[in-house]
Amino acid sequence: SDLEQLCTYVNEKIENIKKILLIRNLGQDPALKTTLSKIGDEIITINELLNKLELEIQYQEQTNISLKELCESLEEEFKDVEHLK
Amino acid sequence: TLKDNVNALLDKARLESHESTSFLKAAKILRN
Amino acid sequence: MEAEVDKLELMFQKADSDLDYLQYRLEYEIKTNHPHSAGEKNAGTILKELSAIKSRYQALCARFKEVSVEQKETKSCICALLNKTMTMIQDLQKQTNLELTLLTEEEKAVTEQLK
Repeated sequence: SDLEQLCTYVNEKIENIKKILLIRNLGQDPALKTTLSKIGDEIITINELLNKLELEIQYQEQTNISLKELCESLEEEFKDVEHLK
Repeated sequence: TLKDNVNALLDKARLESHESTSFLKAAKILRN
Repeated sequence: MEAEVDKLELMFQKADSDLDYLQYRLEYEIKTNHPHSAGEKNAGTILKELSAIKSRYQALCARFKEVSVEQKETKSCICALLNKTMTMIQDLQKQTNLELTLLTEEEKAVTEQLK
């Protein structure tokens, strides 16, 4: 319902603010700073993996188009044989 | 973790790509 | 009743803008207290990038799932058509007493593969 959606919307905002409050002083602690930079490195790695994944999906979508074209031509040929019969 | 999930999905996508490419080849041979 | 509804609506709008302002102030504080140094991002930016990566992963998951389902359907359609067509051609060849064209080794292999 609309009210539930409104609640979810407000709760998500509150969650975001809580997260920011948690990390508010993160930058001051040198030890946590290294953790932060490690997380930054991980994000770069994951983004690279997602780029590769996106390429694979694009390739799959291309293959889908070829498979569909093949399917359509097979349907035509089946009709030809049926007509022949 | 998110990284593991992405890696798993990437492996799956690669496997399916390989399968669909060989399927396409096979179907074309049979059609001809 | 109408007035009550308007009042509630105003309260929600006020809460919404307060939350936005809170978030803005916190992010601004992190940015000013911990500006980006060379190669290092501050926690606020990292947090945003994390949520961006998660939503990108979710979007790619959905896209991949859609492509997979479509592909399975098209493949089964191709298999069914190939089967029907080959069976009908063999029937035709029998009817016209034509010599049945035997499948080559390669064709046998791919037939198995498609099965």
